[in-house]
Amino acid sequence: MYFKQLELFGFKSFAQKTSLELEKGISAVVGPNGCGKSNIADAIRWVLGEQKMRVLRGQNMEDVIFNGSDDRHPLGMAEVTLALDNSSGRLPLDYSEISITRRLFRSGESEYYLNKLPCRRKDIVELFMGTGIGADCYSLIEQGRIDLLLSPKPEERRYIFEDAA
Amino acid sequence: MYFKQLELFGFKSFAQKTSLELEKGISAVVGPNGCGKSNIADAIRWVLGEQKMRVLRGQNMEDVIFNGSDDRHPLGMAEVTLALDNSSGRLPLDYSEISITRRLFRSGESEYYLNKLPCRRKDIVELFMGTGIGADCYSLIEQGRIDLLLSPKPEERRYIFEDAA
Amino acid sequence: TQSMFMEAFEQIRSHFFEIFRHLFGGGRANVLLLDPSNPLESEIEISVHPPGKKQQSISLLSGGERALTAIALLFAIFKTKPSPFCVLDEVDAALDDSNILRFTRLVQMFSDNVQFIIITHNKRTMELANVLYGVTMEERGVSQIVSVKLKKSPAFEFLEPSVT
Amino acid sequence: TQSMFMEAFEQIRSHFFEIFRHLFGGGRANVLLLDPSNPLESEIEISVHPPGKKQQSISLLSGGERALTAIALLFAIFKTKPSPFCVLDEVDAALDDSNILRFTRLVQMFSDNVQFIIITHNKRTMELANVLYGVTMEERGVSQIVSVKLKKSPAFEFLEPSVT
Ligand SMILES: Nc1ncnc2c1ncn2[C@@H]1O[C@H](COP(=O)(O)OP(=O)(O)OP(=O)(O)O)[C@@H](O)[C@H]1O
Ligand SMILES: Nc1ncnc2c1ncn2[C@@H]1O[C@H](COP(=O)(O)OP(=O)(O)OP(=O)(O)O)[C@@H](O)[C@H]1O
Ligand SMILES: [Mg+2]
Ligand SMILES: [Mg+2]
Repeated sequence: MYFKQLELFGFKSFAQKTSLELEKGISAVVGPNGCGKSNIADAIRWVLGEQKMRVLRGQNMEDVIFNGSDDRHPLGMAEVTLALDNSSGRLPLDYSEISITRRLFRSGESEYYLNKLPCRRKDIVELFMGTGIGADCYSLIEQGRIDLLLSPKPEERRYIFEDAA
Repeated sequence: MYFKQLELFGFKSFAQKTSLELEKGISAVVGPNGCGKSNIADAIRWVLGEQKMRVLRGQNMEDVIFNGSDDRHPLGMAEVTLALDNSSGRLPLDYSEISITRRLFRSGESEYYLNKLPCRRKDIVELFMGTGIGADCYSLIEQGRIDLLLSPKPEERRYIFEDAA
Repeated sequence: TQSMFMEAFEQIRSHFFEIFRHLFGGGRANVLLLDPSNPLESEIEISVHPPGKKQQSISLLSGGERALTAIALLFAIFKTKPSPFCVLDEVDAALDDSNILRFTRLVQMFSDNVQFIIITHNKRTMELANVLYGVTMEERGVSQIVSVKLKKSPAFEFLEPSVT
Repeated sequence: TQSMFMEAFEQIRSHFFEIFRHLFGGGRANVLLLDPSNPLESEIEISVHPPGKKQQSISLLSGGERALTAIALLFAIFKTKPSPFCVLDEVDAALDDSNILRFTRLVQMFSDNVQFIIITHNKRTMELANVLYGVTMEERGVSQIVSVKLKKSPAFEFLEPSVT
């Protein structure tokens, strides 16, 4: 199973619809400070269902919606779509291609889609359960937080060991 | 006022008596991971009177004493001496050269010296009070902790603003 | 299910030992449950013995040694329970040149079965990649991405020298 | 001495604004006491507006932007209450090449009156130094230091071009 494409529109600094064609193997994301690299990692977490704003470095849910720049007005919605190849059948859904979309409006309303059909956040989270994938797992290491893996506190690493078990 | 020399003996990874001749202006400390650079910063804090083991990355006081390697036995004492030029009269002591020494023995006993004469830790701390120098001040930024300056909590940055006031 | 957890934990522990030795060129590392009778709630203690040095609590390790130890633990978890992808955001920030090299070799070993997305400022780490996504803000405050394919597929790269 | 504190705080705030603009090439930054009636106990809020972007809480800033903002605040404190020395341990770890350059220029501006001891892995930062202390562990677990003088005194360096 692998990611084929990530599309961001209105998510954090991605005011314009932007698409990453993803490949197997190793990809590197590079660029100067503050240009949006970690925002891409945030987008992946977010579309997989992340709810903790602290992890997304925000204070309120709407902090992920593009809030304007010198030359642009804030947008009214953030949208991220992740397309995956599921030919290995790893995800318990009878499709070889799966796409998940998450939208958030300034009103606070959220929408989720699985292969373009509306669904609940719960459906997306359950799809990935037990696969080691998902927002709250060891496959996504946040900037500056690799050290937390060494923390003695069970809460800090709980999900890792539980997930792995 | 400036540092003229730092001498380490038995402090953390400095099993052998080691001396840094320090100069005015900008000095860089370089070397591979784990070779002892941050230990030098720790030595400066420690000789200035640092008591918080967490700041020195240890758990007990004796964690700063060289505890052995494949080819060497642990040492029984850690000693750091800092020599300063005080011709500017910045420190309230009538000497143009000041040297402070701190020793710790495995027994837990500590010794402090000011210009080679025994003194109390209190004397060293009071010497630097109000100068912006001292273990607990904004002149020593620990590895990975520059971020703390941005913390909203007053305790995190308290000493900075108090010191500066 | 406590026994499933204990079994996974044992596997992680043994992989951690092995990968640590691989990254540090020797030494030992261990991860212990402080309360084995209650594994899911127990605190975990990591003890590390870099080659040539004495065993110490990980708090005394340097910034780079801690990062490398955490990387060893992360990959030990991957080996126990493989994930199809992994997003790493500047985990190489504290590593010196020779440790970056060891880190890149480790990533390469796992890359047949794991899709890595690595955010980095380091040139050596970038050299690992098949594809580079350059993120820019030509218009201030607005991100854009330019992608550059660096390599042909790994299989081809293996054959290439013989083509010459 | 609440008024002494307030006076120092005002100076820090104005220096912070100025140094932030210098490091970021524009924008605004402010530091506020949330409870001005009780300055010594009050929480402090830092708000930052990088050039071209919108004002946001500092939590949304990138790793490098946060490091640069913290450096601006640190030097603002130095400007308000100078200290004769400053030990910086890898504060440049999160900075990209162009921000490292800005950081080095800032250090240079302060180096007439401040003795800097900078621990770093970055080649550009090393170039600032008059003296380099190379720390090694030829014998594993035991640190040694080799010092290398890189430059003549700053005064001579200033005259040198005219000697040619
Ligand atoms: N909702 C939003 N609207 C507009 N811009 C945003 C929003 N949220 C975050 N940003 C901007 O995104 C930038 C941070 O991006 P990001 O963290 O991805 O940087 P980065 O490329 O990882 O940099 P670094 O190398 O320093 O880690 C910040 O400047 C921030 O102002
Ligand atoms: N009491 C002690 N006795 C012997 N060795 C010690 C002692 N305390 C710490 N060390 C060793 O010192 C080393 C850490 O040194 P230090 O933190 O100075 O590294 P560093 O040069 O700053 O590296 P990095 O670039 O990774 O930050 C560790 O390997 C640790 O084992
Ligand atoms: Mg980042
Ligand atoms: Mg260090």
